[in-house]
Amino acid sequence: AAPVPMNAFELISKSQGLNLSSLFEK
Amino acid sequence: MGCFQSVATKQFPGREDPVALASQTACSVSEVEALFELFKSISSSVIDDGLISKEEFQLALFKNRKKENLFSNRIFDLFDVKGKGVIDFGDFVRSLNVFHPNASQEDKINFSFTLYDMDGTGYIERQEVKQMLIALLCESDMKLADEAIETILDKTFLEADINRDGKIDRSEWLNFVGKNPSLLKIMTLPYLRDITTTFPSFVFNSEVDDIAT
Repeated sequence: AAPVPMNAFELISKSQGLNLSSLFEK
Repeated sequence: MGCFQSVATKQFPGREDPVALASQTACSVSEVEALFELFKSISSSVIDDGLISKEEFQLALFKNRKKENLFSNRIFDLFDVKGKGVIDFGDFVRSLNVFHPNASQEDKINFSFTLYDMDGTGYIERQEVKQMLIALLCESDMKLADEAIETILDKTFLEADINRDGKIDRSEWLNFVGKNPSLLKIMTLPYLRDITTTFPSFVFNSEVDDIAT
């Protein structure tokens, strides 16, 4: 398994809810 | 006498003049008009009323309207500038503007701070970050013991919370993202640069004479 980042915000930024790119996917 | 409105204005009550919106943002007039094509598609996915509801926003993000998500709720609330429970076209363009590759770093840093300051106290508190971490873990099915979460929080606050008051203020956040620039990756959407090629149909629906402006 990939190592867990020790920076909380690095982890949080992986949330799908913060990935606005998907708004542009038709 | 004000009784006659264009079809676009009537169907989209929040549709603002694309030239005016372009002048307020990093977008060109063509990009604003292409964004309107995207806006039309999202705002008509559940109820065709020219406004984006939370349900439509989630449907566009997750392709699933049932999915509740702490972070998409937070983004929606920040986009809903007027606090009406819906996003109109002006809100949509001005809010997405901060994600434009040409938007300033300062705006991106400020928006990301506000995003994580979930309760709007002006500080990102440790308890808030823990709540966000737990939400992320639930969402991703990743398992971490509470002890591991506390260790991550300790490490993060050791680096970010310079004055050791248990919370991160704006200047500490500025310093922290300066050392960890990858945290701002979510704040730039390269799609916004290609929006006119993604939605070329804007040319046929343009209300502006010279779209090259």
